[in-house]
This record gives sequence, C-alpha cells and structure tokens, in this order.
Amino acid sequence: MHPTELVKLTRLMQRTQGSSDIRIGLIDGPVATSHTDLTNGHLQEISGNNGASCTRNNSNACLHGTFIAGVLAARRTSPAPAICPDCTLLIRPIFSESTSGREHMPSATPQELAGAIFDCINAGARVINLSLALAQPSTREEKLLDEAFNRALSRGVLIAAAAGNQGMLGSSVITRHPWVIPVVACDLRGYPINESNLGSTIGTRGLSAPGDNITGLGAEGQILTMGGTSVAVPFVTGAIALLWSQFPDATAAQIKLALMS
Amino acid sequence: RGSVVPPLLDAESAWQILSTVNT
Repeated sequence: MHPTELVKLTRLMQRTQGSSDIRIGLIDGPVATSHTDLTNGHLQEISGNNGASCTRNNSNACLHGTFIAGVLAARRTSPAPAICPDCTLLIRPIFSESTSGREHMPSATPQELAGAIFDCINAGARVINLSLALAQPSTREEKLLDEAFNRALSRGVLIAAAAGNQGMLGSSVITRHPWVIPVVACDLRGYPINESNLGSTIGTRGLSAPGDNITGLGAEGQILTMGGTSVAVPFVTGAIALLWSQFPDATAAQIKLALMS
Repeated sequence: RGSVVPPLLDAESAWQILSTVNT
C-alpha cells in the first residue's frame, strides 16, 4: 500500500495542496533549496547559527533536512510523498553540516532546540516538525525546552515529534510533554517497526505513521529510501498543515482532537 | 486505549470531524 493511502491522506491531498498562510516550522538540517523538486515550494529561511541552504550536499544534516522537506513540500510530480507543497515551509536548521558519520537521526541539545522552537513560533509557524533526538540532556536545559513547549501550547502551535529509534519502551523530555504529538514509525501494513520506541505515553498521546522504505528526495537530485520515526513525523505534520489549510478557523485543540479521535 | 502502540494517523476521519464542526 502507498504510504499516503495507509494514513488516508490521499483524498485530502486531492482536495488541496495546502495554503501559503499555513506555515510549518522545520527544525532539522539545512535543505538543498535549489533542488528542482523543491524550488516551486514556498520555502522561507529562518537562519540560526547556520544557513538554511546546504553548503555540503553530501552531509548527513543536508540529506536529512532535504528528505524531510521533500516529504512535506516537494512538487506533487516528484517521487517524494509531497504532502503539502503550497504551505510555507520555515526552514530553521539546527544540525551542523560538519557532523561526520551516518547518524540515523541527527541530535540537538535541549537549549538549541528550545531556541529553534521559539524562532519558529515568532515566525508564525502553526505546526512544528521535530524529526530529531536530544543530545546531552541536562535538568536546566530541559526546563528551557519545557518552556518552549508551553509557549507553543499557549500560542496554539502544534508539535509533531519523533518517538525515537532505540526500540525501547519509554518517553523522552520531548515526547512526554502533553502538548507534543509523539510519532511512531510503522511499516506499510501499519505495524510498528522494530526500531521505533513505544510506551504508554506515546501510545496514549501519539500517532503511528509510515516510516519504513519511504521514497524521497536526495540532496543531489538522486532518489533516496529512508525509514525510522524521523521519516514518519512529516506525515503527521503534513496532515495537520492540510487540515488547517482546509479549515483555517479551526483552533489547534480542534485539529489535535480531530486527529486523536 | 491503554496500548503502547498509538493509533494509525487517519487524515480522512480528521477531515470529516472538522467538516462537521466548521461548516
């Protein structure tokens, strides 16, 4: 089954490609913004310390950021799921391109993440995509991150976040915040993949979405296949963005409740 | 629900719910 059919996105995607008024915060790696399947998209850069466009197209950060951006905002004619190309994608890079190795899911410190969340909220994001894990957690920094999530709650900004790929039972400082929607990765039959973290909090407040053998954009024009909870998150983010495009007067609580019902 | 596995995203059901609320 096609991933967008599995989560019943197909009809919604036929109704709309999204509205540019709906801004999506993408806190990830930088994006290959000159990619031919992305240049038609509504990409807006919010630069942190790093630029929003890739400087090294073969870096992990660029590959990851470009793939997730493609799931959300590629042209509908591209091989990527391309859920909501007419929504505005706010690119807020958080991963450095200098990271070596092939990490499955890039990581950020809680302080860096909190700063990026505040930036996205201030730039008018309605929904934020967190396809990432946390590194070096500390109590003080976690408090700052909680404040960022609380700000998102008070401003009605929804947050979809990766459950994590350790194959463990339990939640993180990200997924245990009650406003955050944790996303588990499933295969194309709807069963959770082995690597996906699960748990009672995740099971109660979260959603499952396709995260196995997903075809998407590579940073250098090639086609990539990726999996994991990182890849599952933008299916939820994209669904939220399309729903809000169709129902612009709906509150964040209404959108969230409709998804959880 | 009491499960460690969350339900599958169902965008169409969410659309139906919102279309009855926001007419």
